[in-house]
Amino acid sequence: LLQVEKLSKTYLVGDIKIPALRGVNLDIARGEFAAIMGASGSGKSTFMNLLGCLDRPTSGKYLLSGRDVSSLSKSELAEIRNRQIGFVFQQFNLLPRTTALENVELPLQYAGMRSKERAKKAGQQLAAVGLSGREHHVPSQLSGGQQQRVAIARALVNDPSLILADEPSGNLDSRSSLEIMEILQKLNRERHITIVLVTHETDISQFADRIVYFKDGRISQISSVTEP
Amino acid sequence: LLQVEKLSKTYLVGDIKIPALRGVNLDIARGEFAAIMGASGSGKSTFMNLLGCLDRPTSGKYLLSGRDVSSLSKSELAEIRNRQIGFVFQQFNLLPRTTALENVELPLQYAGMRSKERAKKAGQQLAAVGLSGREHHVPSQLSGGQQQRVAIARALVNDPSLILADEPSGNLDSRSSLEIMEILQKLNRERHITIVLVTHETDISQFADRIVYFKDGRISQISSVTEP
Ligand SMILES: Nc1ncnc2c1ncn2[C@@H]1O[C@H](COP(=O)(O)OP(=O)(O)OP(=O)(O)O)[C@@H](O)[C@H]1O
Ligand SMILES: Nc1ncnc2c1ncn2[C@@H]1O[C@H](COP(=O)(O)OP(=O)(O)OP(=O)(O)O)[C@@H](O)[C@H]1O
Ligand SMILES: [Mg+2]
Ligand SMILES: [Mg+2]
Repeated sequence: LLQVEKLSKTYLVGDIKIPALRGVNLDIARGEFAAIMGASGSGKSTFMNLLGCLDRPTSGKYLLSGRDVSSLSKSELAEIRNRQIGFVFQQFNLLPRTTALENVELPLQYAGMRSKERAKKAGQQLAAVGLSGREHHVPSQLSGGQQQRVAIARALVNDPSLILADEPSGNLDSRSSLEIMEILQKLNRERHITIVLVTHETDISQFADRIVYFKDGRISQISSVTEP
Repeated sequence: LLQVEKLSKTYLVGDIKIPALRGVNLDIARGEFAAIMGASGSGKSTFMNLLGCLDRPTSGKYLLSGRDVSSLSKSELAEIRNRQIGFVFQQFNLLPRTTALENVELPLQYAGMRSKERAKKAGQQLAAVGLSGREHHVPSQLSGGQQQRVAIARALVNDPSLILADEPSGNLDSRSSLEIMEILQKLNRERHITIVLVTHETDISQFADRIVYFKDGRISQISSVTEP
């Protein structure tokens, strides 16, 4: 499903160049569940932004379902982002003045779904992450872990074929973390949804098939997760 | 140092009441290191906001150094917040258009420190959390864990007597987490700074003297951390 070749990203801060990704090569098969781990600043979120078509690489290639992403038009990229990919950002990125329900409905608006249908589907997704009763809260009226769960619900509501989750349980207690991981694992095993998940926690990484380790903008190691 | 008695906080969302804290009783001694754990939504951040004088309780009492916080004027509260307490928020709360260095300098501005001195002290604090070379980045130019470390540096720069840290290592890899905990432990043991820290991770909680468990807006249990 995803093929990256010599993928690189250099940021500019004033005149200073920051080589956040320095030639990443990786294939992720359709239906795979891959975990990404690595030190703070090693390039994980930068990589996820490129996979999610939210940013363009400085050099290198990214093929999504065999198509070279750099050759796609703006509207084709928007279509992919909104209909094929569910994204959980490291800092949630919820709209601050909209309720939990409206935040979760957003991807369905893009899909052209009607208002009653959207509210129903969004409500179901919020219930699935344990947030019934919080639909009409705006983000500032939710706990950190609740905001994170709204972001997760929003990523799932459009039945995406690819889920990119950047530290989805960083703000969650162990029980909520486990519930989220079970949801993701179920989607992966039953519906063959491809999942790429960044985590700092070994327990969480064990839900994946493979663990990809980032170090200083490169992949330093890839391990298979073997059943205990 | 801190005494709370029947501390309660009820939020209003439309006409719906949300009893986030339902009568919390707790004493925290000067120089103590207390960890707070509990499920998502159990009231931990609400409690931290009250301890940090960022919000007022609906009922109950809060004595800080023996003074009833509810009887203090706005300027007295601002003085306490800015000079006595260092606060790490669950979602960093950095100023988005200011650099890492400027964000860390903020508490020193309130203290009336001169510009050259401020830049020096802030620079030292950023180096202490491993962020030399990132001083002139604004938050959007920093990784999640780097933003979290800027927030930690800002909480420490004013040499506060009380540190309130709400999940300070949620976005940090295990090595950066350990470095931060060692900094906090050192401040606690060498300078007797009182620390109250919310965490979801058992490894992190082991750095504390006591662990306070929240459940549904109340304290359900308090354990002492014994040396292994
Ligand atoms: N400003 C607010 N208005 C209304 N309800 C709120 C507000 N802030 C928090 N709440 C609610 O109060 C409850 C406690 O929230 P709090 O943020 O204290 O939880 P928490 O223990 O910090 O959770 P987490 O581990 O997810 O960060 C939650 O049910 C939340 O929805
Ligand atoms: N927009 C940007 N402009 C400049 N530099 C950036 C930008 N975004 C990230 N960086 C830098 O690129 C490097 C990699 O950042 P990235 O966010 O990918 O790290 P990460 O592995 O996700 O870290 P964390 O675990 O802390 O979230 C960091 O050194 C960071 O300072
Ligand atoms: Mg990141
Ligand atoms: Mg919280």
